[in-house]
Amino acid sequence: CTSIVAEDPSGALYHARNLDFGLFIGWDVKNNTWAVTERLRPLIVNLDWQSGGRTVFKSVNFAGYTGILTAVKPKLFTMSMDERFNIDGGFVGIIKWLLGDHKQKWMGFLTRDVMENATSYSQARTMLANTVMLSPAYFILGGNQSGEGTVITRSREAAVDIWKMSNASRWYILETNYDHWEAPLFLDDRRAPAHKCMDAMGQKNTGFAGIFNVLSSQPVLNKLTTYTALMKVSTGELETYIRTCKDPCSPW
Amino acid sequence: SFFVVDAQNVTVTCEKGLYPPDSKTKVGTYIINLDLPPEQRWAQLAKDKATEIKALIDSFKEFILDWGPATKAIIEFLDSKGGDLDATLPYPFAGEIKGLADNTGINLGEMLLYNLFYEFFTV
Repeated sequence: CTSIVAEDPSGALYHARNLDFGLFIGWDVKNNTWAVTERLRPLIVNLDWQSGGRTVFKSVNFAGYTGILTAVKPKLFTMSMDERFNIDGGFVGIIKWLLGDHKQKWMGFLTRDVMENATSYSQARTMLANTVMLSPAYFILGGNQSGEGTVITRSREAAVDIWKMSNASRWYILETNYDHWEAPLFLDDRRAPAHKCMDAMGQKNTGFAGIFNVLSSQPVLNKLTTYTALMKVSTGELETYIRTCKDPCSPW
Repeated sequence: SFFVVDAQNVTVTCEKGLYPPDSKTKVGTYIINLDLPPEQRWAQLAKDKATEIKALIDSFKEFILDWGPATKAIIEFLDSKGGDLDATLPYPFAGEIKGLADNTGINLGEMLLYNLFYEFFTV
């Protein structure tokens, strides 16, 4: 996955992401595709969650998955989740949960709670940082005020790190699937190419078109990419596009 | 496009002019009415996508069963105890997942497994 929160020169915040999923789950040698990735694409839907006839938030979901991976709460905040791989990963959490320890929250349930119930960027950040979960994760949160962008690096128990856009010394903040203070695996470096393309685009070109181009540049776009989502918090706009990466294309 | 990535130097071809993409790739929208009982919220979507959800779960199970006896035991446990486990989930998730299972005709344990898919893949 690759998630980006970026601010244009007027202070408007954009949040975009590629959702990559299905690594090592069935490589189809004939078609050069990942089996689960292929089966996820037909399930992609935008959801408009309403109460009293009004939008509470909008999300991009795989049909039937009740949690939230990408969403915008208009005028308040945006959120995306990138997978964080860890030896002490979700397996430990699942086994504990099956054995009756239900104090831990499923990742998707936490993000759903945040989108439904948090009424501010700071409240969302607190909930995402402090709730005990079944699995580790990266939460990328954008607000509706200048400088409001944060990457929360989570272990199952708590936030390992909270990295703010103001501390990133850039007009954007970017996360893939590695702790930002460490180098990514050299075989899977989508971070450096994404930074290169964001810097080449420049702040003045920040918007749906510019960020979509960044997320279309290989290997940021790769064989695992299922969709690209573009969000603008101030208007509540959400656009989602199903992605396929034609050969020659990076397998991840 | 081509690219070469190493620890010291990154060469990447940054794409231009690709937006807006083909309108056929644009994703449509469903409304989820939070005022409905949880069991009914996903009814239309579940009916429309039942075949695709089943195909995904089958594929998902096929591959994670290859990981070894631990995953096999977890899947069998979820399959057999799905109903009991679903009842322990907080509101509104128990009702929503049950509604999804009922409207797709998919076993409740399998629907529970689908909703745990992220947790499975973080190792």
